[in-house]
Amino acid sequence: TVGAVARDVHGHLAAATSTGGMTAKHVGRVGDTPLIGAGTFADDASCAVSATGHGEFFIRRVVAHSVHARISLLGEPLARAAEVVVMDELRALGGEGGLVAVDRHGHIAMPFNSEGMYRGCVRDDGRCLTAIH
Amino acid sequence: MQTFALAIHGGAGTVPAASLTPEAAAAYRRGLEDALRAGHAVLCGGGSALDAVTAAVCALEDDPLFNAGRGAVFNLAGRHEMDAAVMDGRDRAAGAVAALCDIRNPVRVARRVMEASPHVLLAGEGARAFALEQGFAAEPEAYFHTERRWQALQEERARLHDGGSAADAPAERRHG
Repeated sequence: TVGAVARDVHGHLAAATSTGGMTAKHVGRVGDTPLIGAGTFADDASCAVSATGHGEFFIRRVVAHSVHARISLLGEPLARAAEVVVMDELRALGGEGGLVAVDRHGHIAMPFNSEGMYRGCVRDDGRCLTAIH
Repeated sequence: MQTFALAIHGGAGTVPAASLTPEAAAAYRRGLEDALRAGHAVLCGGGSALDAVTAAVCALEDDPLFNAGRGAVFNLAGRHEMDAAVMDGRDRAAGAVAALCDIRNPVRVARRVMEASPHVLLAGEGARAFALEQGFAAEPEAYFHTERRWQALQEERARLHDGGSAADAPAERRHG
């Protein structure tokens, strides 16, 4: 799975996710990627989220929308909201994976509870940061 | 406050650190950096967040190292079934496709669903028909075929045949 989230100079947010799914998946199996609120979500008032991992768990946990809800309803900062959803709530179900997210201020979070997650970010200065494990 | 920001992922099904060669790690990081630069170029020019995430994801879909688009894994029947979605934070507009078999850059089709249809999610043959109606070209199977993914399918089929379950699959196959 691949994905991206962004905040533009006008303060607008967007998210996109794309995947081939799981190797040897059942024909017709759909994961969290195309399910708005599970693997992909964006709202200018809170954050944009793109997720990756064992999709069935992300669907049941409604992961992307949960990050938005914690920011909107609890007033949590992005880093805290994303951390709780991925490291506590998702893991409690047995779900592995992670997400990338950006909030309306341009803060970035990239938590994961798996061994690694191919990831990267860039800001105004153009300096690209990438990591795997 | 940041003027703009972009973050990407290339999946959580990473090769274990102990077995990832320096050359392979460098290739993955190059792919990630190319995607970041594609999105950064959009944002630098005052482009929208929606255009930036589309550009970044397209770059990753075009890179056979990542499990999407050109590098998509095979399903149990030995075919590709690709899913994609986009969402615009300005108005919560959203578009998605599921089980798309042979269209390049599924994320562009998802965006077209958002922008040119009254729907949010189109699946299977309906998604393919919509893509073709909208001018997207179908690619031959060879475009999406990567030997590494094909071998992974054969190994997974053998494992399932020997009594393994989908839940026991190695992380790089269990995760998108």
